[in-house]
Amino acid sequence: WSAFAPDFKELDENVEYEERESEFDVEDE
Amino acid sequence: TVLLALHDRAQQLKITEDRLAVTGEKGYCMVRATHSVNRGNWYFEVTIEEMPDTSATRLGWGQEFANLQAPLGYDKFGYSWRSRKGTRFHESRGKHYSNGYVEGDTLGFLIVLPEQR
Amino acid sequence: ELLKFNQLKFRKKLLKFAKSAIHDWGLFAMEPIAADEMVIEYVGQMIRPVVADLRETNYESRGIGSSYLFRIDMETIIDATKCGNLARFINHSCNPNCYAKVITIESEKKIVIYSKQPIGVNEEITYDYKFPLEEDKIACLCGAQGCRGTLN
Repeated sequence: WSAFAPDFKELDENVEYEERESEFDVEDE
Repeated sequence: TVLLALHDRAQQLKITEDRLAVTGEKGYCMVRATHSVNRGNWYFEVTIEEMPDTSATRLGWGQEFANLQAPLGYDKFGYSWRSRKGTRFHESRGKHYSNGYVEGDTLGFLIVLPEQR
Repeated sequence: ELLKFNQLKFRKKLLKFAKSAIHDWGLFAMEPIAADEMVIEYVGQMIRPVVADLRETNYESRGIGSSYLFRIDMETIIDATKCGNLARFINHSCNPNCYAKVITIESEKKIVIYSKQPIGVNEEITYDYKFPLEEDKIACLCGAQGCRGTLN
C-alpha cells in the first residue's frame, strides 16, 4: 500500500483504533 | 442461579460484583454464563435492564470453542441475536430476524439438543 | 529512554523514502547517524490481534502486503498499512544496520528503531523483521551477506 494512496494518513503518534459494532461481520442483513 | 462467568470470558471485560453486568471498552468480545447444557431442550431469558446508547450486545448460545476475543456468532461455534437491528448471526453472517431490542425488553433463547449426548 | 524519545520527537532524524535496491521503496538517512541512536518510532493504528488477523486476511485478498503489521505484545499490534509514518518504508535485511525494540514511555508501549552501527548519508535504513516462520515463504531480497533467503 503506497504512501501515495489517496486515503493514506500520516501519523505522528500511535492511534487507538475504535472497533465498529460490525467489525467482525462478513455479511450484515 | 445463572450468572456471568468469572473466568470463562475475554480477560479485558469487567464483571460487576453481582455478576449480572459486564462492561468492556477494548473491542467486541465475549463472556459466557455459568451454566452449560449438552442434551435435551433448554430455555433461558435475558431482560435488558441497561444498555447505554453507544453500546450493543449479541446474546445467545456458544459452544466451548467459541472465540472469546470476538462477538458471539463470529465463528461456527456460536449463534447470537444482536440488539442493533435484531439481526441473528452465525459464522459472521447476519440474517434478518426481528426488530432491534432495547432496555426493558426480555429475550427468550431456546435450544433443542438430542437426548443422547 | 524517555529523554532520548522526547529528543527524537522534538528533532526528528532527517530521513527520506526513495526507490530502494532491496525492494520498491526504502527509508534512507539524510544525515549521519551514530550507533545506538533512536532513528524513528514505528507509528500506526493500535489494534487487537483478532482484528489484525481479520485485516491480514483482508489485505492479502486485496493484494496489499501484510508486512505493515508489527506486534507490540500479546494484546496490541501496530497496523501501519493505511496510516503511519515513514518507518513503514523500512525494508528488512538479514544483516541490518538497525534493530527494533519495544520501549515503555509513560506506560505506553512504543516500537523504536535504533541504529546498531554508524549510518552514513544516503545509506538505506534496515532492520531484521524477525517474522515468525510460516508455511508459504516470502523471498528475501536484501542481498546481504548471510541472507537467509526468506522473510518468514
